[in-house]
Amino acid sequence: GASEIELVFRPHPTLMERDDAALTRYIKTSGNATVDHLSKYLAVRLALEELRKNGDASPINVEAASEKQYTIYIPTANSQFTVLNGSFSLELVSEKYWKVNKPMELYFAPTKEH
Amino acid sequence: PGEVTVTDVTINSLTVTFREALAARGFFRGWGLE
Repeated sequence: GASEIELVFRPHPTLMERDDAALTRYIKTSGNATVDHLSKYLAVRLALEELRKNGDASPINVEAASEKQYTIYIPTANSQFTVLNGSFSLELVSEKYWKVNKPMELYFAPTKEH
Repeated sequence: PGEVTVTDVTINSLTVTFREALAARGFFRGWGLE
């Protein structure tokens, strides 16, 4: 089967406002998970946390609230952030961009609407 | 690592499981992270 990927997942330092979503998330998943899976996971988690805070975490409300889209970034040279293609597997991202033998650091921010 | 949240996510028939912990220590392989 696919190898396991370990992630340190944080809000983008400049694109996200500092609020409750600002905590660092320590995540394990399989290497064949895609960036889109990670984005959807984040949307569900943040929606659930927000609705729980408001005491309104019914499955229907979570489904509706998790429609928000997030873009995933990886840090690259000179403190830049590269947007990750949603179809990339996390294993591919690790091989292509990360390359070092420690948990991969990724960042998220709401997708800009055009 | 304390509480671990387990969530399945499905896109295009591929279901993957995400496990999330509150801290890296004891959850990751032992990289010396906090």
